[in-house]
Amino acid sequence: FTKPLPTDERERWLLAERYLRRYYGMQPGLLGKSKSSDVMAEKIRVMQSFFKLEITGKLDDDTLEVMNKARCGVLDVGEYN
Amino acid sequence: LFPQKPKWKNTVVTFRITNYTPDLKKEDVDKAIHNALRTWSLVTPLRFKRLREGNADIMISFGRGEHGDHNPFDGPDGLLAHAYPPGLGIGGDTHFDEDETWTKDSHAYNLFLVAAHEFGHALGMAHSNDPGSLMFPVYSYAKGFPLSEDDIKGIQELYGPNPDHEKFKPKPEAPNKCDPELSIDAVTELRGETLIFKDGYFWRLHPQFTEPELTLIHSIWPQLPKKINAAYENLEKDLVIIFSGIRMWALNGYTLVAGYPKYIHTLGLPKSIRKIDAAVHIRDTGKTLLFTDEEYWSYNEQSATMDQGYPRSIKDDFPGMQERDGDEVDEVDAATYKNGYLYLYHENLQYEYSYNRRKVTRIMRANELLHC
Repeated sequence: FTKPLPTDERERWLLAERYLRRYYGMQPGLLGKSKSSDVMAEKIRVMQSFFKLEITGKLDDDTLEVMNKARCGVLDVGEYN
Repeated sequence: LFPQKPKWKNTVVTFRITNYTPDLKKEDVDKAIHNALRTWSLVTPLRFKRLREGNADIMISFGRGEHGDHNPFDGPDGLLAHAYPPGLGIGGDTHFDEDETWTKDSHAYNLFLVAAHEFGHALGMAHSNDPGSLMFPVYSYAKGFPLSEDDIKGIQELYGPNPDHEKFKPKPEAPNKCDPELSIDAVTELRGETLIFKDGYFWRLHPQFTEPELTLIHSIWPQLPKKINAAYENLEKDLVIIFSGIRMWALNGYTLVAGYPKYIHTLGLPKSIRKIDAAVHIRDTGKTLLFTDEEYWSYNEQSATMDQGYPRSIKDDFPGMQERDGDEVDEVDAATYKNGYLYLYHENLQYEYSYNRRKVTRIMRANELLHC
């Protein structure tokens, strides 16, 4: 139940950004180039830790493959308003 | 559980189905919802009461895109459904994405399984990171009772056990790949990947990926039994043969081949053989070795017959396999072949046997195969 992984770098980044906002409470909006990539890397680590993936903070295929799977819409970690 | 552990104060929880998906008959939706709620009432004192109008604790609806809670769905696949923790107003409400195809079988997506997961949230369960638990966030299909030990422990922390029901046999806990005592049930190649079977799960090892992926056997092959005894790949025929008990199945890629299961005795094994412990195809010779108790057989794939002079003793033909306490190993759990070496697995060890030197050259932990 996995859609084909996007090959384009920007598409991969957008998929990950949407995923981390929705399920890991990553704040939307511009944080400035360097800051946003730090925040993103940190959220990727949290997600990799949850799914017992290798914790790299990078968008490797393993990580993207999990992000691309059909799933529940409730957050995995973070505040529930 | 969710932060602050929200839960229903009353053990009678009301629910109302406010609309239906056109993918299924109404009675099939009713049945899926009923069975999904029953999954949780079986293991707790909770009882569910259906309302046909007005406001219920759990309001159930199907919608697409933005559907009224500022938490829009995303079209087909991806996000399937969501639910809110127990509480007033939207608390407990459960929404299904109408852009999905809802089914009552193993085709995507089984409404009963997704509803059982979402009602877990509506009762106060958050996500689990145990791939075998119902509350794991990623969808996977499995038959049978869907709650794992992890699910039952969580829900009973909120509501306690069901006073009327004997303890339910939950799904097996997911195996821990780096447990130093880990033994494996079976291992095979499959078109360049390696599949390692353990209890009701298998790890999928892809040469490019560092992390083995753990999956429930039933989520990929609902027709296979929970326990696999042995497996091997015949590259020439592009088939993987899976053994469990006296039966065997064939996979072409991830697809089960029609006409199976067949009995292992059709290979020429005597009826006294009730299970195959390990199997491996030796490409260089075209022979498949089948290990049963302390012996092994050689099957000629070309002529589809058992070779003469078998069975032979494992201990005699593969000298050098020793337990840690020095006892000689005479049984095998799993076997693979690579670059002239036969890897024989027994309990938590694997023995690398060199055909050229006719002896065991290395002894390693079984889960070294899983990058542990």
